[in-house]
Amino acid sequence: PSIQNSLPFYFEND
Amino acid sequence: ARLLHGSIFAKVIEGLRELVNEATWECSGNGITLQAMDSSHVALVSLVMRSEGFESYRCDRNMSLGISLVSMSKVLKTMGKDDSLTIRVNDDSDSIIIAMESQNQDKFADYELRLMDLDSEHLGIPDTDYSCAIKMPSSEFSRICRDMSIMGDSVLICTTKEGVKFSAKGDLGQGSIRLVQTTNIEKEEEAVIIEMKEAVALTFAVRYLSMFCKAAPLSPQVGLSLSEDTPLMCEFKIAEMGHVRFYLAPKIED
Repeated sequence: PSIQNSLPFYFEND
Repeated sequence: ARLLHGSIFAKVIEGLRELVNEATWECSGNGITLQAMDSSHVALVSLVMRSEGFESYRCDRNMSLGISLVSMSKVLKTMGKDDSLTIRVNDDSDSIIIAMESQNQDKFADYELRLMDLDSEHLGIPDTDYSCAIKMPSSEFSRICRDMSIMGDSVLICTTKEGVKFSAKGDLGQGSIRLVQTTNIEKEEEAVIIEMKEAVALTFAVRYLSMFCKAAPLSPQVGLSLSEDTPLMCEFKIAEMGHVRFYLAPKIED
């Protein structure tokens, strides 16, 4: 089973 | 901002509105940009429309415009396919004016859409040296997403020197589509080109990839950029003017 990672996990808040 | 072919703008809105229902448009002398995430923060779209791509463009001071893309899409659907389009926001106005003009200048339509106050979150997208860059016909990519969605919710994208393989599995069973790199490129629009530094194997939610494909009418080719443990970048160029880039976080093993 795979889980969906979120985008802010990879890209930082400006 | 005036476009001789207003349909370009309609295609941009159609490409975004399913992923993000509303978004803040940043207008400056350089053009129009937009960055927005979907409500579950899994995907992001980044739009660039440079000023020189418009027939005429003027922006006297920088403005952030909160716009409902769903409403804008409804208005733009009223446009004739060869109409030109002018978008205008007057100083201190709380609405955006969308004006359409028929080609032989016998019909003029004007709409005003109220601007919205939106909380926008801006992410810094790092410059990435991707392990793999794929170019393929955007119609082919749309078709692959559609076909893979029959078999499962996720699609595994694997690249090798020879080609790229999309596969999906679910309760029904499994399926895969393998595209081989075009060796003899006659028509660039129809070519599959793979630039690879390292092989990658990444899993993505096919639902989001299908939403990105709503922007396919903008460009005959789509670019997919991949690196392990990095969001996918899916790019549609807007002729001479800019691009729509979608980013999608991968699925990872639990």
